[in-house]
Amino acid sequence: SAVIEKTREFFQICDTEGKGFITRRDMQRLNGELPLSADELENVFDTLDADANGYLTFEEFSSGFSEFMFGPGGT
Amino acid sequence: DPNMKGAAANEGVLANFFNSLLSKKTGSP
Repeated sequence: SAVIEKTREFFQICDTEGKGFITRRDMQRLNGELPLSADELENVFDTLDADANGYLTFEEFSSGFSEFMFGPGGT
Repeated sequence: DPNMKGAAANEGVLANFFNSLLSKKTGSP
């Protein structure tokens, strides 16, 4: 539950408007807040947006985060 | 294999992204 809580916190950092999903513009907005370039943020968005529909849902975001925490197929 | 290189680059950027979120959260009081 700590990981889910942390995932929710990070998702809210990105989804500042509380829409329930993250857009490419939301990621670009992080350019000043996180030490990543615009290209890297674009790359993160494309990597996490599994169905490539332009909307990064909480499920897609959390599966990317748990893979980061526990490795591929991490539980 | 360029695909392998691309996947590794993506993983690196993802790690950077989540690590900077982690340090951003722990940095705040």
